[in-house]
Amino acid sequence: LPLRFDWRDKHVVTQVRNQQACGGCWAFSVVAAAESARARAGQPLEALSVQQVIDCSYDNYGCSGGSTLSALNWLSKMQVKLVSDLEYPFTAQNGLCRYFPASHSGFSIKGYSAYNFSDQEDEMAKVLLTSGPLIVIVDAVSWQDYLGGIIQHHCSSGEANHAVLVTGFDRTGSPPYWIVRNSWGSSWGVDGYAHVKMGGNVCGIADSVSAVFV
Amino acid sequence: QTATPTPPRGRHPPAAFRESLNRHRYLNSLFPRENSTAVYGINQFSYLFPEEFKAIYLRSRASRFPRYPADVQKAIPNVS
Repeated sequence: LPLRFDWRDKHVVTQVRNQQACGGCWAFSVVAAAESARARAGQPLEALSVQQVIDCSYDNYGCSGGSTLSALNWLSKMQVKLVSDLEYPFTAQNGLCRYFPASHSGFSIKGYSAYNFSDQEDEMAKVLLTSGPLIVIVDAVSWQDYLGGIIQHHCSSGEANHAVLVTGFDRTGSPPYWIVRNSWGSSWGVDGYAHVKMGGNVCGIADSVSAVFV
Repeated sequence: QTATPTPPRGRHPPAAFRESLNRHRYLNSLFPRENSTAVYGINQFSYLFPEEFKAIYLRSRASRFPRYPADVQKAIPNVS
């Protein structure tokens, strides 16, 4: 493993977004992973529509909550074409699903993987290197008050409630940490990111990990 | 380090803010000597009670994921 790695340095991570008062973190993390997968496949880095996932992913509850696994399953099985954020912008509330003709351009994923990496965070880091940014579900209750630094305490595994995207890690100092992109705007945390200690499955970061294939 | 955010228009729940300040004091007091430990303080969510924060922002449903099948490393027998 390299000492430090961040997919942002490869210019395949879009800007941090703000879910506002919409409980759509599950959609934000899945769409962010799709954006990075698309950029890694050689297409331009572009914000894709979170609202499309919120409105159309039928197994979920839009701004009232959802599951990253259900959303990935829907995207993959239905070969949904995600359109750009400009075409289907975020409204921070549930809406009627808008359909586009088959000829309309959009990005679809080829598949996804979903694993539990608890006690295997080194393996998780290897998968991050090969598969791109990882969707994870964490216990983020104490993140309400987070300003910066490395989160090492005050959260637990087995209490997952918030979906985010791991874009990299830093092992140059002590303790090593995961670089985690959140969807609460860039004024939250470290420019919209959190740093979570690597090892020990802090906040359950390794319990529910998904990667998108293109 | 950050400017104090103003409460959302039409809402001024001082009790939630007071509770946040107490919580920050508690969270920051527990591991003060640890390397690069996280810092907790006033941000855009300080005007919410934890229950409100959880109800609005923490809406991801968790599922049970299968364990990652890492390659098992086997010892190489003695060979010339």
